[in-house]
Amino acid sequence: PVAKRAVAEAAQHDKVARPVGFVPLPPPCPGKIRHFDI
Amino acid sequence: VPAAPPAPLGCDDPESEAAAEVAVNYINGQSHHGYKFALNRIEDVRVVSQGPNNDIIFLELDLLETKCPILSPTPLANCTVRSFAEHAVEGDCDVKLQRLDGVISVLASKCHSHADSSEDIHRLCPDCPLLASLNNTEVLETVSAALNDFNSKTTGPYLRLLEIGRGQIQYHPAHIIAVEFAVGATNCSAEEAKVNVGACQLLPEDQSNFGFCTGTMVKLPSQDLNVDCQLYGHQVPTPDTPLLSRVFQPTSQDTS
Repeated sequence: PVAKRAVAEAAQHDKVARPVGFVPLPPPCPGKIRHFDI
Repeated sequence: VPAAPPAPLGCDDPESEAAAEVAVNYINGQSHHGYKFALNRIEDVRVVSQGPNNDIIFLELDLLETKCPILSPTPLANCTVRSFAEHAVEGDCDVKLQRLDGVISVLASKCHSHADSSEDIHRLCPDCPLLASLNNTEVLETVSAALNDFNSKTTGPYLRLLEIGRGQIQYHPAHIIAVEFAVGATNCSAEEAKVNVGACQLLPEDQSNFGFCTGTMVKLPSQDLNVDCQLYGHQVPTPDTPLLSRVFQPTSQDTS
């Protein structure tokens, strides 16, 4: 039961930290390709 | 009090892009051969604080060759990047910059360039012509024939070869050699050069005395030679083209 409660709390916390519509940030590097990749 | 560590930069952050623009302009400004390079991608960026408002920025850049010769007056922003099908050339650069009170300057740079692999070109475009070595016999022969042909017909100054920029050879469906080369104007007219070419000297190193030529030699199925040269300081505006756009967009890529 203890383990279950901890998991539930973590899941709840995760919901609070990530508002609706949350989009993960793209990796900071490398940047976008402007022309084409060779 | 120790300075707070600088905020980490992402490769697409405006500060990184501003530093990359300074770096690319510096790299092109330092080069005297070949073509101008344009930014394709910021591969990595690191910032090391040296004190208040004083950072060292390390950039790894991926550049691509444009169609603008390095001596061309065309601003980099107006230069077209060569397409993959034209056998693209890539530049990999490591650049160290300083950002002092918001002003970015280059401290050091190191670049290597290489053409895309022939296998990649052939896999995606089997008929695309491949880049040839600049001392390839057919390339040298075409450059020589093209420049001689132009000099034999021009009413302008006699042109001398400065350097070969590119040579491409296609074998199918026709055997075609395409070349691009930089030229310099001499103090002779083409007519005077016919009498004593040895006396013709390059005019002083000024951008207006440089130019660029494109030439193609078809060997099969029938022999044909085309050449066009444009001196950067001798561009004549056409009535339907504004003066400035003609001056800064040489038609050296045109064929005739």
